[in-house]
Amino acid sequence: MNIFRLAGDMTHLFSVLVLLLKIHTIKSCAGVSLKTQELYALVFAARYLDIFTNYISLYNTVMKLIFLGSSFSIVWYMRYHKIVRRSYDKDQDTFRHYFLILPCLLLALLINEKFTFKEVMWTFSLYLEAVAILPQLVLLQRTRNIDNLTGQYVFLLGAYRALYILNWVYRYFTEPHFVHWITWVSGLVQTLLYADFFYYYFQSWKNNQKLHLPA
Amino acid sequence: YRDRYRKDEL
Repeated sequence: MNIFRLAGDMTHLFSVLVLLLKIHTIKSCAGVSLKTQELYALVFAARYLDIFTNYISLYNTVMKLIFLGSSFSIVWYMRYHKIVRRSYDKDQDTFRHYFLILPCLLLALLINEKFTFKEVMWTFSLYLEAVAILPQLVLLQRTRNIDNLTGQYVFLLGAYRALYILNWVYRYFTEPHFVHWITWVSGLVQTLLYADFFYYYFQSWKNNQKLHLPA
Repeated sequence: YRDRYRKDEL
């Protein structure tokens, strides 16, 4: 474990807590894309298949349970909670996220490090996570005024993967044969997708203005 | 070993 990965995990943890806090306290999910939340629940389900068979550490297991629990409960809140679901603008959240799942699955079947069920599902979760934010970014462009919590959520979600890239650089130079192209490329693509969001987020922070993305 | 080694990330 290195400081970059710990910072990345904490940033990721914080992003889901910010979102859960928003939904649980003000009972609103305005501006949040259910499609992105569903994709993330699928990412964690596909990536943590070995949560009970491949014990790494208490930290690892606890964090996996938190990510699984939080992502599925956010989906549950947005789909079934009688108050929260009312604030979900489904006619704006129209990204066809099923068109993301199949290509990621096909790509995972083609490009992976080992053709086994668990390995393919793990690779699928990497590719899917890279594009999971797209429905949310599209929704942000349509949402006129993005509330602070949603903006912070997306920012933290992008920042965590950027910190992971630093973690991979660090591990590449400090650990022999630590080479995982698939992880690195999909992590890089994921972070690049946030590039324009980061730019506008930083601009709004610098000019102390409300964040809004150009349509 | 490699699998366990690599899968130590979240």
